[in-house]
Amino acid sequence: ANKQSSLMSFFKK
Amino acid sequence: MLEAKLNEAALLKKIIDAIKDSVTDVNFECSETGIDVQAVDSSHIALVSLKLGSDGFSDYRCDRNITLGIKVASLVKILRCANDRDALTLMADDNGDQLRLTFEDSKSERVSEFVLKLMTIDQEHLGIPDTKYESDITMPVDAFQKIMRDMFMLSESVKISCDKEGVKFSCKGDVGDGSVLIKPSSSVDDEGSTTIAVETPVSMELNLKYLNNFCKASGLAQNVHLGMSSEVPIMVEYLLPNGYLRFYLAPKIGD
Repeated sequence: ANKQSSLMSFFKK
Repeated sequence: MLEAKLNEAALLKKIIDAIKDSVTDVNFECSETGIDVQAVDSSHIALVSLKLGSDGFSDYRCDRNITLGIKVASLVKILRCANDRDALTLMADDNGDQLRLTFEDSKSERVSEFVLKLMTIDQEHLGIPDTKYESDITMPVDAFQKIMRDMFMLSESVKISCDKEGVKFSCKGDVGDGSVLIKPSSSVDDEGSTTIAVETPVSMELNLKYLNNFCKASGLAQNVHLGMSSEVPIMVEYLLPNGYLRFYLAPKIGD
């Protein structure tokens, strides 16, 4: 099954 | 200091009702150009981005940038005290420790004044790249909301696939599977039409609990805009007079 990703891996601080 | 007046309290009431199940604490970043909010939910899966341009207010004055740290549940309580048609004014001093809200009926026979205590919120501000999405969908809010609600009864997640034929929402659940295909409208002038612009076909899987929370913004606009690219967060956008309310949701992806 696919896993929920986190926004943090896409949007830089 | 900040002084910002809206002709109708309904706009802010609807915005805060739309985000209250997604985020708990938000910073209102007030500047000359208007009010901006960016907040991430506690699980770091969804993000709320709100822009209220100064032109969207009937009066707007902000001499110095101020950050107003707001507990959303508290603001909800105070906004319940306003009638939808009341004029609403937000006032804050430069120290930003409280927000004064006044609600005034159209005949100016009743003026209500409430003070919201503010807090310091340590929110990480994320850089959202200005993306050109591979697929852009604009569809009526009611249609989107119904599909999200229906699919959530069957499954925790929905697959949204978009190509030139249309946009397909599908889900698999314990009781069975389902799908809804929305084709682009032939007449663009139709109210309630769907437009689909596909540069590259996209397919992504998303958590329906969050999408259903986003749909609480449906009272703010006629249409919702979905910006989709493979394996990046979907953007769900509701346009406001002089601004927008955007939600971003991280996709479910393979290992």
